[in-house]
Amino acid sequence: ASDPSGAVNFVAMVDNLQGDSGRGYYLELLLGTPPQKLNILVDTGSSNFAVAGAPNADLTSYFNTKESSTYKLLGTVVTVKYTQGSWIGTLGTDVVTIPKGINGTFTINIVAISESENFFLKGVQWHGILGLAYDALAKPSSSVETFFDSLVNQANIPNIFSLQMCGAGLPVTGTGTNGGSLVLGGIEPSLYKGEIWYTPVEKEWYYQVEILKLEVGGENLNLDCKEYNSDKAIVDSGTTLLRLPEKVFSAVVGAIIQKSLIQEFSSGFWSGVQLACWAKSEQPWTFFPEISIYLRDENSSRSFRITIFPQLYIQPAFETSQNLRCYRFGISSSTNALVIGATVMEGFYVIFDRTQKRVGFALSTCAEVGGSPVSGIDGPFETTDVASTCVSTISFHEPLLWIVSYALMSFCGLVLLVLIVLLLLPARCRRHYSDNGIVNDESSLVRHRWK
Amino acid sequence: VSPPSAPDGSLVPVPVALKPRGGGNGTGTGSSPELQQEAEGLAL
Repeated sequence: ASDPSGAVNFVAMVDNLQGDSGRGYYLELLLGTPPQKLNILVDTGSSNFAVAGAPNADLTSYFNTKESSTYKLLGTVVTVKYTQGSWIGTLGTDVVTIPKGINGTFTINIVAISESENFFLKGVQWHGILGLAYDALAKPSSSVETFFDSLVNQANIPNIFSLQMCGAGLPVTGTGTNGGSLVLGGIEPSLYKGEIWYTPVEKEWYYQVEILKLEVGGENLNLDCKEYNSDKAIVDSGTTLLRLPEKVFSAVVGAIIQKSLIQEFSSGFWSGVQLACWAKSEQPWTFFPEISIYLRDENSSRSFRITIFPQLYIQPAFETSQNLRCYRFGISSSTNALVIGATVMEGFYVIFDRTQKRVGFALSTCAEVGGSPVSGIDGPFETTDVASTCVSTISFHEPLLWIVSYALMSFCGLVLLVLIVLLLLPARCRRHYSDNGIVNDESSLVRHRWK
Repeated sequence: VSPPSAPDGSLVPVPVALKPRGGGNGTGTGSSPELQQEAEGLAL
């Protein structure tokens, strides 16, 4: 339960998170000198470390940079826009300690948020965000060293972290006191069961992975596998739901309706704005199918699948009455990505192995409801029925497309410039160049005829 | 939705109630952006 070098004690990091899938999982950090205690959301879908730097009506606390003797203002204004919400802040550096993490004090980049919109939601118990994705996503540029890179460099820990979120079967926006673990620098064996299955990171920005196939109730959706990765498929702890590209979402909802033999359901339930409530004596989970996601294995001719049971995607809501228990649908549609969010991650211990450019999944020890597992993982499967690549080319070749478009624009600009010059040249001048002043009978005749 | 016939005839019991999330109008259509956002949870 520790780093082979003996420098890190992973057991100390077990249960260092609090929160739920609805409002996110957060870690306690101490910032500045003297230390200011703040809760920080763990987000594998972004790369900036940012904290509230001014009082906010929805927050109980903020980072007061003026009170910290070690805070250094760098002054760069940073703006970050998320799928939902945005903020503006100013870049600086300060020291941080992680009470349930790596021993020591580290100097890291911090953005002090001065303005935000739809970012700090009502009722959240965190005051900032810890972006654990690659530096390619860091704002204003990738030259801003990320929190985890600073930790790896200064604490000399392996370039790997792992995440267990323990909200399966519990209300999505409840008391926010569910547990979880962020293991910095390695893998803690007590947090998973069975084998770890790894899928390659397709591109180091988000944790982008390749999805080959989706099954609902054991039946293949049979969509073109590129649809599942349109325009990317990522693993993101900062997203609550399992988000699916629109076409995939429609197919999944259709298959769930078919498989669950649902008699009558409002569209508001599938779109997420309505809860479905059953008598407490009913067991609605037993009627819904399992959903399996097939991921490319490290051996590219193979795959493995992660399966979520209905306990993970038909989620109990906090709003219950005496006789009823209400649930919400934990899957939504997306216009630009497939996001393996907290809904799915709660079923697994997820390893972000940056050294070997791969993401690992294993059965989480806390993915149980009433003593029964709510997730599954198995393989290997052959990939003969799937294309050699399912990753959208648009996302893969984006830099190349930019180069091509710039080259075309330059060529068009050059042609336009030549045309303009030709138009602007005085007619006489053109005539001069064309006939060099030589006048013969024929040309003179033509000219005079025109006159 | 017309349910297909199942060998054992089991169907998901119709929910006793469909409640709006967060106190909206509950129609499931034309919901406010706030209600939709609450429904989506975090998307960072």
